[in-house]
Amino acid sequence: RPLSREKIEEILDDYGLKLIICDVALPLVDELKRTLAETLEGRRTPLFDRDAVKKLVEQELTLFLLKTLGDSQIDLVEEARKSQKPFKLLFIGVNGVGKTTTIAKVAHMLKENGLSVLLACSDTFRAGAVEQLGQHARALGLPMVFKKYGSDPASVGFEAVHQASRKGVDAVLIDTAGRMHTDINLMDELKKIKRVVEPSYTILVVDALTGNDAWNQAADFSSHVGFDAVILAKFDADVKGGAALSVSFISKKPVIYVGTGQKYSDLKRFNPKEYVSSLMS
Amino acid sequence: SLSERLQNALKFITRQAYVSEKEVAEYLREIQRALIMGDVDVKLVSQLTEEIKKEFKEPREEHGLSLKDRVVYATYQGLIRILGGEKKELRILPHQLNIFVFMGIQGSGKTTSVGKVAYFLKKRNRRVGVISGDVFRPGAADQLRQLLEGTGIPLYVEPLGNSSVEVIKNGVKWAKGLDLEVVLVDTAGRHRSEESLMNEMKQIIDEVNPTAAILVIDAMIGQQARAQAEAFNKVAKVGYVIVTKLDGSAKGGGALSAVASVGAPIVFVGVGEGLEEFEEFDPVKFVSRLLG
Ligand SMILES: Nc1nc2c(ncn2[C@@H]2O[C@H](COP(=O)(O)OP(=O)(O)OP(=O)(O)O)[C@@H](O)[C@H]2O)c(=O)[nH]1
Ligand SMILES: Nc1nc2c(ncn2[C@@H]2O[C@H](COP(=O)(O)OP(=O)(O)OP(=O)(O)O)[C@@H](O)[C@H]2O)c(=O)[nH]1
Ligand SMILES: [Mg+2]
Ligand SMILES: [Mg+2]
Repeated sequence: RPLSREKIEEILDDYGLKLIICDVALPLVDELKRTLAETLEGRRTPLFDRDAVKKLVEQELTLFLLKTLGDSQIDLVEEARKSQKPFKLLFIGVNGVGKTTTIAKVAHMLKENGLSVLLACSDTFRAGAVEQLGQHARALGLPMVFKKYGSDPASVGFEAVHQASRKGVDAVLIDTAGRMHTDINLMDELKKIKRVVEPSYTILVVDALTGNDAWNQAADFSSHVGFDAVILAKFDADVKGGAALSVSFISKKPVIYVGTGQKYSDLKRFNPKEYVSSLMS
Repeated sequence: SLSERLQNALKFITRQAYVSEKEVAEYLREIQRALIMGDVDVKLVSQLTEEIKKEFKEPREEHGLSLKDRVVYATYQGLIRILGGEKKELRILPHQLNIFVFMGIQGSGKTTSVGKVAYFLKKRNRRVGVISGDVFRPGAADQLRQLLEGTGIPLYVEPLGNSSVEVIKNGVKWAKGLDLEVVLVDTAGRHRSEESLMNEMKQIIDEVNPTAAILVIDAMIGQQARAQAEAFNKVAKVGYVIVTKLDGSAKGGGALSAVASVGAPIVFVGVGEGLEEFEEFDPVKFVSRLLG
């Protein structure tokens, strides 16, 4: 018999709450309920199969979530290999999300795959930023371009790209200072860095523990600066990480990797199917 | 926008001479949405809704307030009650070395907050020092050194080798030797699923026996705040909370949830990266921002 509007809303409210608890942003939960209510209205389920309704809803929900995450699979190693040299990656995001550590992990991954890598510390602002990336560079046996604190961050990026081109380096990874997406001056500074560097990919790093603010971060970084892909760090702290959905939905860009710890090897390809099934469990 | 819808719900309710269940429900629904968008723990949101509903039906005190004011008052009171009421201060005990251990999730703002609290206390003429107890993060000591540059605040750092616990214990001896009133201890970030790190924190607390442990929470943390705070509270009773990055767009509802579950007061909020971008916690300001 056909599903009633009331029954649909009741079921969707339940699933909506589950998703909110997993940190999926409220505007996305609203959109999801609206879309699914339309899809499910009038759909028929077998009269005596209680599980049939649940199965149907979960099926439609899974489709919606997978559609939100998109299916563009970016493999940075492959992209680096086929790219014109140097392959340039710019890392952006708010304060403390895991940019510097993620750069070290990506550098490690590229190096393990036989590529030469140059690091650039375009964070010329935060206390200890140069020392932090510098120690990673030393540990990984990689060169790093840096300037003294207070220098123009865009000039560090420019210098690094120039050096990478001269020396035939395969990839240059550029770190930037954390910044609030609500600070117009800092967003303009980032625009300038991007304009000067002309990255092959700009990567937004988001903290997996972020709640509704992930939506705002993605929206503002997308509109002020623009990015091509997302890496969700600290996924080991929050495996439900609804922020992945919020960010994908508002920016229409894919989450391509997740950070799963503090070691260089703690970087995994993001798997939308696994992620959605873990969310639904 | 959220604040517009809240305003409308409020106008809508107060335009009525008699407020029906339906109108109260509509108002409460808007409050719930505001709190959820602000990342308040879902269980806490429903608990608060019940409290506001009760206050509305059977007010605790006779105010003679208009209906509208009573609604706003009930909403604010419910939230402020969770935060422990009026402002709370960091208590510095006399005639002893006050040891405050800063703990929290990776990247939450501990190191920066250690610098800010040190500077805050120094400006109030406290003899304060800092111990760099994070022996894991690359550049942690440099970060502290640079943050404290020019402040005259003494910093204890050891070259790599000793464990975090050993460094901190040596640092406490150093602080006593300098006859300091307060010493702030920075530690490496950690989260509840990292068992050995949570055990390390337990060991730090047990062997150092601090005056209090301070939990540093990022304003943007979502529904995991409560569980993370409870995990920290298990290994180190949370004495105070600091909420950072309130200069962004995040409302800090997670911090509210954390406070509700561990019962420790928020004493400071971070509103920027600079040492002076630091305020004493104001519950009314925090709640106003949360409600948009
Ligand atoms: N557990 C865990 N910790 C992580 C992960 N990624 C980063 N971290 C930790 O998060 C903290 C902050 O990382 P950073 O790389 O300094 O973050 P950032 O975005 O560069 O910070 P700012 O430059 O200050 O904005 C560090 O303690 C990292 O070790 C992860 O995937 N899992
Ligand atoms: N905008 C803003 N940034 C802040 C605030 N507090 C800290 N930060 C920034 O957040 C980032 C992380 O701060 P840290 O002090 O390194 O965080 P942490 O908790 O010590 O990190 P780990 O030691 O890696 O766990 C840095 O970029 C800080 O400058 C704040 O109140 N506002
Ligand atoms: Mg960094
Ligand atoms: Mg730190």
